[in-house]
Amino acid sequence: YSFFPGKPRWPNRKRDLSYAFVPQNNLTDEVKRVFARAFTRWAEVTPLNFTRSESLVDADIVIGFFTGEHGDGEPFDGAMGTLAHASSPPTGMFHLDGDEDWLISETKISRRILPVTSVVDLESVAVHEIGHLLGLGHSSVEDAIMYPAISGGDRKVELARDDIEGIQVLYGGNPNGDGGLQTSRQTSGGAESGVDW
Amino acid sequence: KFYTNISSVPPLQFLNASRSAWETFGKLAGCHVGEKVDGLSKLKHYFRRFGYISTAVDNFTDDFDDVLQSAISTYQKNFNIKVTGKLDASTLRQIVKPRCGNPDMIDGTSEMNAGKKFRTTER
Repeated sequence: YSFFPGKPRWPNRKRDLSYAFVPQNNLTDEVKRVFARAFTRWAEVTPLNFTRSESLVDADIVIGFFTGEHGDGEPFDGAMGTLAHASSPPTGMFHLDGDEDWLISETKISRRILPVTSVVDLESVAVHEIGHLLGLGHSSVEDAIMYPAISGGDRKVELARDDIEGIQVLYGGNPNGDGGLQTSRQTSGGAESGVDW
Repeated sequence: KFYTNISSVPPLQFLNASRSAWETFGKLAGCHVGEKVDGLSKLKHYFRRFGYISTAVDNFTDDFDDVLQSAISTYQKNFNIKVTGKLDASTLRQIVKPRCGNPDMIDGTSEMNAGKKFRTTER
């Protein structure tokens, strides 16, 4: 795991974070539920809580789908290529490429179809970008959520040990949980963090 | 567009699967230091986009220079690809994959592969 330079994180007084969707996207409840599931995965292993807000002004995190140049100097490039990007804490900017074909199913796609589809699993990308919003950078561990690339049709939504260790360096574990490491997927390579659990 | 299951994806989406924003990089396979090949400047833009080249210069040349070689080597290290500094098939396969738009390196530094330590056991 890695962090942004200076290791920015949400301040201690901010453990309850709110998120809102850009209203112009007119997202269905089904799509919004995908993001709720993605936030829950991080909430389970940290002291952070995430609540949906209807107010863009009051929300800590704003989520929107955009195409091409959309005002932050990081234009999207059409289907595939870059899929989404997110800011480091405490900015809370979460942008997804509106030109992608997003899959919002919870089921894994058949491996037979994987290599020939350009559809991207939304929850996988959401879990990754939320990692950035909370302060994690990219990881070289291929099984980790914070690994930067994902193949079309692939689905990777469970936090790996590497992700959990990284986020708990920033915020500590969930006081009501087991820390998540008992149930996390094992990652290859024998990564060590030096963190005392 | 949102699809609730894979069977609702129209056939065209499958046909277009190989079309990627970076598919043209595929023809750069085998390029090495000293060569000048159309498309290398676009590849340099890719590496700058993700933090592997930190210059502010916009008019990249199509020369396979030391800067590009260094960027490729760092990229290979970050993605656990054998570090050769060359545009081999495994590196290009990784480059054309869809990915997060956040850079892997910021201000020329990266901790992306720094946390990984290998433990050896003496027998």
